[in-house]
Amino acid sequence: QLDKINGLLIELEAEIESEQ
Amino acid sequence: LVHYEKGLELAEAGKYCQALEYMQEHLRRTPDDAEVLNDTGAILYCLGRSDEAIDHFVKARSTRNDSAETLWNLAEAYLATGKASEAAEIFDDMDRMGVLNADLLNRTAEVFLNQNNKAGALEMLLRSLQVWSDQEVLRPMVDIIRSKRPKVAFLFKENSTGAVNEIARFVKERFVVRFLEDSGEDQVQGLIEWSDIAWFEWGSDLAVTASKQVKTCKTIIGPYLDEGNPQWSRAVNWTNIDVLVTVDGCTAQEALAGELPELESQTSIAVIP
Repeated sequence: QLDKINGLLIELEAEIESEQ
Repeated sequence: LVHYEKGLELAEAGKYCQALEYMQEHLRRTPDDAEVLNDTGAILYCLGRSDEAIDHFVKARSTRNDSAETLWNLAEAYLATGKASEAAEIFDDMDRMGVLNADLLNRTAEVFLNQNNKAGALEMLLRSLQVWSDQEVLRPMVDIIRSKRPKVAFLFKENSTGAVNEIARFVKERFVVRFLEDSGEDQVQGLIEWSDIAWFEWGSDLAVTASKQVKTCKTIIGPYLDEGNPQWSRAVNWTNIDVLVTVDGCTAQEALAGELPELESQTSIAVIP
């Protein structure tokens, strides 16, 4: 469950970095 | 067997090229011998041919799955070729066999860091600290990596109950996190502006308000459990929400789909087990 949450946040992190 | 023994002898003398020839000759006759595959992989690794070494270790592992030495060799070969994610994938098995140590985890973290994979590096360092908590030198590194990751604001008070609290504790280890201290408008606004990712509770009025404002950060709502709240869910501007976290379960999913038939086209839905 928490791994899935971690994966979700990592995806958002990648989006944020690519937008910067 | 003669070829194998001769190969080992040459390898021990540091004559890897010749040793390899003998090993390969032996493998032509017995291609599924896990021990020979492992030793041939080790010779290839010493020759700097790490990709071929990996192929041999993987094959050795598929032939005999209980060799700690092969796992160790495979991890080293993965690291030598920069394949930190692949190395990390075998760490649970290494842990079960008692051969996972802090040094290997720290070196894997370094490979991840060199690839600017902060998430991977942080996971390795946290695990390393679990294995050996006395490594004070790692704690400032963890703090620095965390500080370079997106800032996460939880728009609810710390130590709230249930699944969301468990999630918050987990996230706090990996990201710089702030919680809501009071529900004053300034505090809410300040927290949203500070954050790169804002996380709202399902059913929270703050989520409704934030979803109607100009977007300044990524937004998450959830987890959605079993409590239907049609009035609230229709008030949220879902096109402004990046992710809705729901918990796997047919009843909850169907209820939500019934309430919000267009939800899937408006936001991304993350289903957790």
